[in-house]
Amino acid sequence: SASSASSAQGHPAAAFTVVEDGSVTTPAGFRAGGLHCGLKKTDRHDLGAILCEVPAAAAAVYTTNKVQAAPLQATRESLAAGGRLRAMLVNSGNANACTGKQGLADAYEMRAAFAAAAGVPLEQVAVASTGVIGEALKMDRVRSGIAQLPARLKAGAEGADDFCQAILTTDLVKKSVCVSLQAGGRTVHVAGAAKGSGMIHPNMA
Amino acid sequence: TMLGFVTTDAPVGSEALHALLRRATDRTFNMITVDGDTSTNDMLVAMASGLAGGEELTPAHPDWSAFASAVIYVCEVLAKAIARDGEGATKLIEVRVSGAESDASAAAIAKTIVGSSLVKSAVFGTDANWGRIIAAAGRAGEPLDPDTVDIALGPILTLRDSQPVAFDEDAALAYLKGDTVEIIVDLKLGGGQATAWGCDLTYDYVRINAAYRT
Repeated sequence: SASSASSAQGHPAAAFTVVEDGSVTTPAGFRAGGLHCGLKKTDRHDLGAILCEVPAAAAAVYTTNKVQAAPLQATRESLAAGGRLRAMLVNSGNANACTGKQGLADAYEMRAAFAAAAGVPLEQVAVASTGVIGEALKMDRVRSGIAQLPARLKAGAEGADDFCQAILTTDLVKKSVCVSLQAGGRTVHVAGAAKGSGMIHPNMA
Repeated sequence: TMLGFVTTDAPVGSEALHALLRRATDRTFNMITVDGDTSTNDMLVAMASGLAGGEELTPAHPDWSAFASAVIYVCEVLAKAIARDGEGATKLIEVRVSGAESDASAAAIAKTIVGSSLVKSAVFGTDANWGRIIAAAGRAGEPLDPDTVDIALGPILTLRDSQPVAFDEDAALAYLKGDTVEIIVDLKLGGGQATAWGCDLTYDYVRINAAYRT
């Protein structure tokens, strides 16, 4: 994992501690998971989610590419509705980009379907996609996966590992890190997961 | 495409979180490149449950800088992991530029160097090709005195005041065979500094991307 290979060089030495076995589910209130729904040609996970047990204060930055995938619009609308999220749903294998009105409808349907399956408000769900550009999502497979996903979300490392697997495309390794620190009179955690291997020159705002 | 997800149980509001996320993004994810192509789907989302309890963290809180450091560190680890896992990559490249007219200028120069196909292929081939590095710096569109540039590959100085320095080619070869290659550039113009990350360019990059869709 990325966390075991990195040091805190260049950062205030006493500010935080790397939690070697930590993940996005280490901070209190988060569960995660993933499964294979059939978007990838292999049997690897291609649908994942992070779920928070309370409405989490949320923020996001997005690509500044003028051509933007449909899920970004759905996520922007969710965040604009109140700045809080309960869930983040991600599929890999298909970018849902350059897919026109159907792609936008599919992004909204993903958001609504996961909101219903997880029992959370629609406007507190964000969605993201990654994979091949210009192909319609196989929504029958996505719907089936979403229906099964809430039961697969776990609070421990296994759930986070499944999530990290579900977001990969051509990546060779999962990317995860977690730190803890004393802040506001309590021990708090900050964790992250990511994917990325090609078409990488981010310019997010 | 890069996707990033940050979770925290710290009690922090959306507005403060958003400002911090933008700052962290500019210093980390926006400072990596693998192939110079910006995706249609890049997204970074942060969620703060607040379930750790305690005092709300705002920029005015004495612990804010520690929290901000933690968020930036998490983003930096993930950004470097993406760069190291660039398609076909065998090495992480870290470019540190100092002495620029401003931090923004240093960032532009660092990202131009780390994105140069010629620099990336030289690193793959373990070629201590400082000429490609200074050429990339010079075309970045930023202020630069062509007579004052120092360039080092890790501990090995190759250029001082824009003039080549005799160095041990065997030592350079050994250094460039490592997992991480640091390119250190001092422009000696001002106080601006920045770091960018990328990877080497290999035959596998073409193999992977020549048939991604089919």
